[in-house]
Amino acid sequence: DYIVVKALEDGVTVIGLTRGENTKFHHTEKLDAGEVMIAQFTNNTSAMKIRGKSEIITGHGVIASGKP
Amino acid sequence: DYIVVKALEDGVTVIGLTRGENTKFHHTEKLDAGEVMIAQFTNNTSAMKIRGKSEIITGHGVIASGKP
Amino acid sequence: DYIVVKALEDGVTVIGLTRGENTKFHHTEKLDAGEVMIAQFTNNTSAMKIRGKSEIITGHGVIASGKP
Amino acid sequence: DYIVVKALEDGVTVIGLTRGENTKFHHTEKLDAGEVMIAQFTNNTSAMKIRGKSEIITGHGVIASGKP
Amino acid sequence: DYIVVKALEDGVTVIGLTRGENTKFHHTEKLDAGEVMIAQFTNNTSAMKIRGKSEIITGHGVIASGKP
Amino acid sequence: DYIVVKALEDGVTVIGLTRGENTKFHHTEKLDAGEVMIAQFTNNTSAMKIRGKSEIITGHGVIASGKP
Amino acid sequence: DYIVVKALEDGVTVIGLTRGENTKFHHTEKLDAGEVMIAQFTNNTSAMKIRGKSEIITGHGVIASGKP
Amino acid sequence: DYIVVKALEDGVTVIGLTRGENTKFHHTEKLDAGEVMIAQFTNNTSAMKIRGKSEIITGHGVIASGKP
Amino acid sequence: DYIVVKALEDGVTVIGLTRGENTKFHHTEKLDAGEVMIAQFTNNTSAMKIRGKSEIITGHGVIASGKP
Amino acid sequence: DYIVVKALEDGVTVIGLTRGENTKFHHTEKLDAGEVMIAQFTNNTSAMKIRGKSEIITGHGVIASGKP
Amino acid sequence: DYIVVKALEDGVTVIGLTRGENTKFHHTEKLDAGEVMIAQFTNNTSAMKIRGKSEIITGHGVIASGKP
Ligand SMILES: N[C@@H](Cc1c[nH]c2ccccc12)C(=O)O
Ligand SMILES: N[C@@H](Cc1c[nH]c2ccccc12)C(=O)O
Ligand SMILES: N[C@@H](Cc1c[nH]c2ccccc12)C(=O)O
Ligand SMILES: N[C@@H](Cc1c[nH]c2ccccc12)C(=O)O
Ligand SMILES: N[C@@H](Cc1c[nH]c2ccccc12)C(=O)O
Ligand SMILES: N[C@@H](Cc1c[nH]c2ccccc12)C(=O)O
Ligand SMILES: N[C@@H](Cc1c[nH]c2ccccc12)C(=O)O
Ligand SMILES: N[C@@H](Cc1c[nH]c2ccccc12)C(=O)O
Ligand SMILES: N[C@@H](Cc1c[nH]c2ccccc12)C(=O)O
Ligand SMILES: N[C@@H](Cc1c[nH]c2ccccc12)C(=O)O
Ligand SMILES: N[C@@H](Cc1c[nH]c2ccccc12)C(=O)O
Repeated sequence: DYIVVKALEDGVTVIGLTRGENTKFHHTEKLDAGEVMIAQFTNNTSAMKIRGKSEIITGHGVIASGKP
Repeated sequence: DYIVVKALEDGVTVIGLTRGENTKFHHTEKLDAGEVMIAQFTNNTSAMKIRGKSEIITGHGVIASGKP
Repeated sequence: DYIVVKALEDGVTVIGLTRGENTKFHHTEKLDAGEVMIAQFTNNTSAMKIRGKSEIITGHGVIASGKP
Repeated sequence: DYIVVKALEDGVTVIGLTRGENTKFHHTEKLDAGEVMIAQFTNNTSAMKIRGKSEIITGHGVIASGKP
Repeated sequence: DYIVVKALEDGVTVIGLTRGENTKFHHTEKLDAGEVMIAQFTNNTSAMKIRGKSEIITGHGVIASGKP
Repeated sequence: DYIVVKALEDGVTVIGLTRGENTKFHHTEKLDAGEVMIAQFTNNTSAMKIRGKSEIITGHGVIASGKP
Repeated sequence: DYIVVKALEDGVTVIGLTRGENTKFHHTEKLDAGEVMIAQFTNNTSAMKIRGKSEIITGHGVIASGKP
Repeated sequence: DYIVVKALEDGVTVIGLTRGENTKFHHTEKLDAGEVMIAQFTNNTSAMKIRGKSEIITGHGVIASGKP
Repeated sequence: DYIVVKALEDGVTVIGLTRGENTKFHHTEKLDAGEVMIAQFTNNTSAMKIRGKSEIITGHGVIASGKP
Repeated sequence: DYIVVKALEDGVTVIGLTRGENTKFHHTEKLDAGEVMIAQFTNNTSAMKIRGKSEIITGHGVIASGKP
Repeated sequence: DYIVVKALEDGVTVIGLTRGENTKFHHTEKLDAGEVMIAQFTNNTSAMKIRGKSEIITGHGVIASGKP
């Protein structure tokens, strides 16, 4: 499983949340407008959080992040 | 298996419920309007609960949370 | 396998029934109107029971619970 | 594999039949009108029997139980 | 794999045939009109036989049993 | 894998052929008109033969047996 | 994997060819008109040959055997 | 995986090529017009070659062999 | 995984490239017009090369080789 | 899982991010206009980042990178 | 997983990039116009790069390489 995030503005962040009993931010990847990140779920990442205006494509469908 | 939650207002919470004989809240992730969380079911999380106005995409379909 | 339950009124309950020779209620999760629970079948839960008015999405389709 | 049963009247029963050489009733779950049960096949349950008026959703399709 | 049998008259029987070198009837479940049985193939059951008027739903399609 | 056979006349037979170096008839199940048999391929049965007028449903499609 | 063969004339043969370094005929099953054979690929059978007029259903499609 | 070959003339050959470092012909099966061969890929056969006029059905589609 | 190659002229070649650190030609199979080869990827073959005019069917679609 | 990236201008970069507790850039592949890279997720690569104008094809759909 | 590359001009190259911590070119296969290469991802190849005018078919879709 992986997701595709395309930043539609500068400063979009894709945050990885730790797998396990604790849930913390282990990495924050900054994307500038137009940059695309494709990120898997892994042994270390069991949840992700996206902030800022982006287009997100997942196996379950597409959704836009960011304030309307 | 994972779900996608997009907050449609500030203060939306995605709550992880523990796997095993007991069912407790092990983590509550707060989302501001526009933020998107993508969360897997894991060794620690066998149920989730979403409060506040959001759009939820799962492998079985899409549903909106929050008071009508 | 998991199901998605959206409460359409306060006091909806999602009950987990124990896996194994005995069948008992091991956990009852209360949902207020608009709250959504996504619950897996697990080592501890091999059946679920939903009471009150809700919308239920499963891998086999959608169904509404509650008195007509 | 699991099935979804929605009771359309009070007193609907979902009966679990034992897996193995013998076939006996190991549990009978009573459902009131509007209640929904979602039950897996398990190590202990290899057949189920539904009595009373209900709507049943399975992986193979939907069927109504109860006298016409 | 499982099948779904809905009795359309009283006295419908769902018979389990033994797995292995011998083929014998190990269990006969009687269904009254409107009752529904959902039965898996198992370590003990590698064939089934249905007598009487019923509607049968399998993974390969639907068929009616009983004399025309 | 399994097949579904509905007898359209009395005296239809579903024959199980042995798995292994030899191919012999290990069981012949007789079906009267309207009776339905659902039979798996197993450790003991790697081929089946159907005689008499019947409707056969397999994973690959439906076919009628019996003289035209 | 299995195939379905319906004989459209008497004397149709379904031949099993041996798996392994050698390829020989290990069994020839004769079918009379209207008879249906359903045969798996097995530890002993890695190829089959059909002679005579028949209708053959496989996972890849349907084909008729026999001289035009 | 298997292929289906129906000979459209006499003398069609289905050739099995050996699996492993060497690639040789280990078996040539001759088919007369109308005969059908269904052949798996196996421990001994990792490629096949068909000569003469035939209709070939594979998991990827249908193709005719033989000079136009 | 396998591919299907039908030669549309004499002298078409299907070349097997070795699996592993080195990439060499381990076998070249010559096809005359109308001949069809069906070749798997194997422990020894992790890439193939086709020269000359042919029709190629793969799991991802169909393509013609040869100079336009 | 793999993605396909076609550079639509010179200087497009496909960056591999390390799998594990740390997230660093382990490789940056530069693509000139028209060049295509097809890259898997691996033991070493659990996320990728694409900069510059490109067309990206993933299992979940197609997306263009680069400033609008 | 494999890709299909058909060269639309002479001098097209399909480059294999090494799997593991390092990413280097381990093999470059040259294709003349009309030649088709079908290449798997392997223990040694976790990414590929295509230069020159070609048609590329992957499991995710079709794309043309080469300068517009
Ligand atoms: N540490 C948590 C992270 C997580 C995954 N899914 C969740 C859903 C809700 C809250 C937290 C989570 C876990 O691995 O289970
Ligand atoms: N602790 C429970 C949590 C749970 C999962 N699904 C449920 C359904 C109903 C109630 C509780 C649950 C378990 O792992 O099984
Ligand atoms: N304890 C039972 C619970 C159950 C699952 N499916 C059922 C169907 C009917 C009755 C009970 C059940 C079991 O694990 O098997
Ligand atoms: N004890 C039986 C129950 C059963 C499953 N499928 C059946 C079909 C017919 C009769 C009984 C059954 C078994 O596990 O096999
Ligand atoms: N005892 C037989 C039962 C059976 C399964 N499929 C059949 C088909 C025909 C006749 C008998 C059977 C077996 O396990 O194999
Ligand atoms: N004994 C044979 C039965 C069989 C299966 N498929 C066949 C096809 C043709 C002839 C015989 C067979 C076997 O197990 O292989
Ligand atoms: N003995 C051969 C039979 C066979 C299977 N597929 C074939 C294709 C061609 C020729 C022979 C065969 C084998 O197991 O491999
Ligand atoms: N001996 C070869 C046969 C083969 C399979 N696929 C091929 C493609 C091209 C040439 C030869 C082959 C192998 O097992 O790999
Ligand atoms: N020896 C190489 C062959 C190969 C497969 N796919 C490729 C793609 C490009 C270049 C070479 C290859 C390997 O097994 O990996
Ligand atoms: N090192 C991280 C890389 C990563 C994968 N997915 C992510 C999502 C967000 C942030 C980082 C990541 C990991 O393997 O888990
Ligand atoms: N050596 C790298 C090659 C690679 C695969 N996918 C990539 C994506 C980006 C950069 C490099 C790569 C690896 O096996 O992981």
